[in-house]
Amino acid sequence: FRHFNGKPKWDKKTITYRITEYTPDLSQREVDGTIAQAFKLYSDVTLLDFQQIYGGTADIMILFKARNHGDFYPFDGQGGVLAHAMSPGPNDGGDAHFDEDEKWTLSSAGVNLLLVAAHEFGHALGLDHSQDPSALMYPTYKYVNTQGYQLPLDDKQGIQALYGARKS
Amino acid sequence: APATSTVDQEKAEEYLKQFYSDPNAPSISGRRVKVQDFETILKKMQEFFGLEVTGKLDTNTIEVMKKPRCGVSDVSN
Repeated sequence: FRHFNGKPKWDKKTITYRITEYTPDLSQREVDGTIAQAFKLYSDVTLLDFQQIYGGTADIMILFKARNHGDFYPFDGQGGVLAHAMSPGPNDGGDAHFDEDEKWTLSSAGVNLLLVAAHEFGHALGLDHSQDPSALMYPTYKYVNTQGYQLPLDDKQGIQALYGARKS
Repeated sequence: APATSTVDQEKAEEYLKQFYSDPNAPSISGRRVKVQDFETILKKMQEFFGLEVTGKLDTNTIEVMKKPRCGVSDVSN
């Protein structure tokens, strides 16, 4: 695993998130559930907790949008870049953006939202890309069965190095 | 025949600009990447992905570049 230069991280245990624009590919309930599931991968192994809010500014602002979407990194249509996220910090820090030109799914068809969201939230919490092909934080997308999915060891060690381990 | 097309070359340059440009890397600003810079940066990319580090745009490297991926740079900055 790798951390970003300077090891930016959140200095609090409860982190808020807000989804400001949903994808029409899935129901709002499916998106909410999948995003919560992605955060739970991290709260299961660290002392962090995540809370969804529905108004105001959250630590992690989440949106689905195509092409230009308000930052300096426009998306590129279907394929190529699927999503991106900022490292922890004020203002845009931690924000996660998903390319609406992708076909977001909960299966192996299209692009699996759980796997991509969990990867992006890794960035939002301070993980950089890993060179371990079995890691969630490997830069390229590869579908794996998400039934009972847990963080791979490399990512678990990376996030626990930043936030400590939750004793089960 | 050339191993790669002009299209592959240009797409590879765009890929390296997007995911492998950092303040300490050789300059890759401008429309085209200098050959020596291209090889240097391509080697970094090949090393990151565990590919054979040749500095050449071979088939395996092009295949990795075509995979869907995260938009965050592989070079921390």
